[in-house]
Amino acid sequence: TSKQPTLSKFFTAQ
Amino acid sequence: MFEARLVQGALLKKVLESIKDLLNEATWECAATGISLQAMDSSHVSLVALNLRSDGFDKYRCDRNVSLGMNLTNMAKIMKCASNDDVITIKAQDDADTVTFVFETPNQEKISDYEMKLMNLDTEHLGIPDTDYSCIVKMPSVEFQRICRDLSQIGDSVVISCTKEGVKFSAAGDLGTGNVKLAQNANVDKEEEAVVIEMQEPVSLTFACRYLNSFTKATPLAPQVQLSMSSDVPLVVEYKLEDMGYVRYYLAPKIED
Repeated sequence: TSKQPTLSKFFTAQ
Repeated sequence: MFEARLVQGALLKKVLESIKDLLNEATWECAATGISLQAMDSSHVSLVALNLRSDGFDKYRCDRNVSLGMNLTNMAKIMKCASNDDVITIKAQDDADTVTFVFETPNQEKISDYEMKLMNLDTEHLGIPDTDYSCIVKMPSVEFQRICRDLSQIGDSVVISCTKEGVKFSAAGDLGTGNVKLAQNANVDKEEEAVVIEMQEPVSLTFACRYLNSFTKATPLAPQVQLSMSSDVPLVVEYKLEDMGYVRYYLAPKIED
């Protein structure tokens, strides 16, 4: 099985 | 005062079609340099970033930066009222709570205007780090659309594997498996039919089909699509708008549980 991470794991809020 | 006039109004209709699947609402940031938009889908798994440069418009005036928060479903309803050959002008006063769309037929005999209420959206701007991608694939956008559509019949996810020889798209599900391999092919008659791979190191990443299929709504915008990939970072799917800017989508890869 695989999990779908969100983009907050990669990109930071400015 | 903000005013942007686009003789090729169909382009704006296509841009909206390319994002409204993923986004219900978004803020169009209007500045002297052009119009930009950045927004995540409601599940925060994918992101749309687009840029329409001011010099790509036939007339462009932006006295000071304005943020136009719009319900994109409503914007799409209004854009449907424009014919494909209409000239489209977007207008807003500084600090206005409405935006006006003007549609003119090429012969100027019919002029329609639609005023739409703006929204105050709480938008979070994400910093996207510069990345040297391990693999960059350029391929016909119609081919990418076809592959995403075909493989989503087989499974929920597509594995994209890239080496310098070619790129392979694979899906697996209850009914079985499917693989589509494209060889690098730069020696074609038409530039837009080429498959070109720039590879630093091979990658193999898994992505959710439903998002890839949403991204392919941008297919009418450009003959080629560019996929940029590195291990453990979001995929970038980019459609370049000729002399105008781009529509980019970012999608986080799936990870093994």
